[in-house]
Amino acid sequence: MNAFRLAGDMTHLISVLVLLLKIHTIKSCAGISLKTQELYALVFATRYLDIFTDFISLYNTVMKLIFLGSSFSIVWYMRRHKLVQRSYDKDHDTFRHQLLVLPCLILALLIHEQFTFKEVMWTFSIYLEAVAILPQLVLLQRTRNIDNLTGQYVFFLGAYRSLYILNWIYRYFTEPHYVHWITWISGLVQTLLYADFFYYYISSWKNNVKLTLPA
Amino acid sequence: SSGTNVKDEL
Repeated sequence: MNAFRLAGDMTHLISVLVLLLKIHTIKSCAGISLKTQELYALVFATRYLDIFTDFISLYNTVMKLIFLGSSFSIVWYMRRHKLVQRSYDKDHDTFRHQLLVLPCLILALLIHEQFTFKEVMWTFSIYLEAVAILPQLVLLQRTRNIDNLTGQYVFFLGAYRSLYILNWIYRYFTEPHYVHWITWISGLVQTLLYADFFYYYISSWKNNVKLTLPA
Repeated sequence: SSGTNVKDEL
């Protein structure tokens, strides 16, 4: 495993921990999109169907369990926990996530490497992950008032995707036959979605002012 | 490519 991949996984892990910290400790999910969190739970549930059948490494299995466990517990917190539920900004989180799930499913049925259930589900999870952040970005833009933890959560998620791109470039040059168009194009699309957010996040940090997004 | 390589990623 190269350094980019490890750093990518770690920023992904940090993003989840930041969100759990906010929800578990402060008992608030203000500014967090439940739609995006439900999409991530679906992403991990469909991608890690191989968790008990294909053993890669202890690292892989543990990380998969963490991402599955954390994504479902975040959804549980936001839907069921009395205090957390109260801070959920339901009126602004109106993105219709079915509009993302269905096209991704159709695309996975059309474009995949192998036509097997596991492979199509895996491909679906790759496509869905690329766009799963959209409800969150829309919510940020609508609420305008972005607290530090929410900003950091989205920043670390974006950093994870950018580092994975560096990981793919590295692997392409160091491993034979390492060509994965589906993952690369989806990953690139996903990273580009963060570009706008990154621009405002970094300029607010440089100018030492509170992060706001233009309407 | 069969995609076996990529499955070691998360």
